[in-house]
Amino acid sequence: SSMFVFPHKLILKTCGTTTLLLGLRRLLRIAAVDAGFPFHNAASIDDIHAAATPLRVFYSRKNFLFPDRQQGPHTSWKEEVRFLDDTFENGSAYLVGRMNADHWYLYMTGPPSATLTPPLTPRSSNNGSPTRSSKIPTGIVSPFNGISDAQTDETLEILMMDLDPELAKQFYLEQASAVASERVPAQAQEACRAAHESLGDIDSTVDVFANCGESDISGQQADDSDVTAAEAMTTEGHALGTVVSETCGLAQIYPVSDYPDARIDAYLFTPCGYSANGVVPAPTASADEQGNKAAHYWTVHVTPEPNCSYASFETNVPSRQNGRRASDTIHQVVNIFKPGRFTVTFFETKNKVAEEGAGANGVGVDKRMDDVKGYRRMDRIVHEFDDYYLVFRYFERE
Amino acid sequence: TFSPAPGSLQLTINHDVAADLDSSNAFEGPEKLLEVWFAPGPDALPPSAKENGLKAVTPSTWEGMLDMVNCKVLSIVKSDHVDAYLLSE
Repeated sequence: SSMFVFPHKLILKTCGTTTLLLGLRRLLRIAAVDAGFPFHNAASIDDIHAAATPLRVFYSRKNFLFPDRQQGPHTSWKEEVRFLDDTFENGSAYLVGRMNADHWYLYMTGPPSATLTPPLTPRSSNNGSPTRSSKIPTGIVSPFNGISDAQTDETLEILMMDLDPELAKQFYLEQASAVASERVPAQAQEACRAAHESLGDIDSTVDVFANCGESDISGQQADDSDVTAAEAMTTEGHALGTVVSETCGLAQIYPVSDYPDARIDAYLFTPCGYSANGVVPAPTASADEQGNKAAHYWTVHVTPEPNCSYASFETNVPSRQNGRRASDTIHQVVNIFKPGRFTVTFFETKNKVAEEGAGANGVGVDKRMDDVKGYRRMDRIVHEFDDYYLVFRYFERE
Repeated sequence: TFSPAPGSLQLTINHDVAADLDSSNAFEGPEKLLEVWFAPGPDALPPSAKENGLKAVTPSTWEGMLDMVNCKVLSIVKSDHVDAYLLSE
């Protein structure tokens, strides 16, 4: 699971049987109380129901492998929509793709061009679930309109099922340890273990870590003499996660040669499983007049067990940055996992598409997104929303 | 091979969580994905928002929300533009 916090938006992605929507109200409350975003559903911030007014909300997921294991509002899409409809005023729910195969659900609210509405006065809620009157308006166009990257926003998500068994083995502790021991001198491993035992709280690692040659541990054959205790200040899961990022090829999707400031935070779970976040500052060339550079993310989560193998890849690094197209990313990611089936969802803001001179028919037109070697594209579905195009594709191995 | 730029991207690890993590039960792969925008962009925050908007919120405050979701913070990469939290169920 991962969370990405930008000054203006938050992305939370959780797997397993997590109860993501149960955190939603708290998230909106924190945005009002701790980050100072305006609220319109209460007369005062002291009202425990006061929650920040989102400009836009997206909630999506693929159909579950084990739906009966889910908890809370996630026991069915119908329950999730009910929960979200009870929370927000103007949401819409969609199902995209084949009902009898891998499909995808989406719930979104968007800015109807509404004007500011006066705060509502909530009635007391029953059993903690929001009542209709304490619903949170969304999409209020307010004085904070200004330059926004919402106008040039895209998100690519690749969800892969039935991973190639041999490739999936890379995400097991046993195999990763064997690979790591070939790459990391024994002393470094011992130093890591010792340092790990002696460490107490989270803060003490901040400064020390800032200079960590962590990649020395995973990326290069450092000789014994230059590995310091500081460099070893990682955990086994992180150290092995870093090794796997390199050996499986994920570290090469946004290579350091193109993105020198990028950083990967990866973890290999016991006995198996892998998660990674990448932070990719935009190249200097794309800085604005004040020298502000945006930053984007990518995230991967892998479930390698044969009976339920799955991997997800998601990024909002703009296609065409550094000449890299979305289709290049898709080809590279699919080649790492070689899944039996996969879906690709590609969200693009309309003005981005307009910039590139493609109309609604041209959305995600990069033809190479349709031609993935070794796979047959079964579906290509385009949804047009107020500000976004969504292209959903579904592939099966040939 | 990455060599982190000192000070610009900082990785912080939560050793307590990482130390005794066990995910031996096969679990549901497909994730739930939530994206919430409060302003059109980082340079278009409303006047009432803190200078850095959501990035002004401390990790411990987010952890309270993540507890409700059944997630723990494994590690965080902090950068000028985005904070990336690696979580575990």
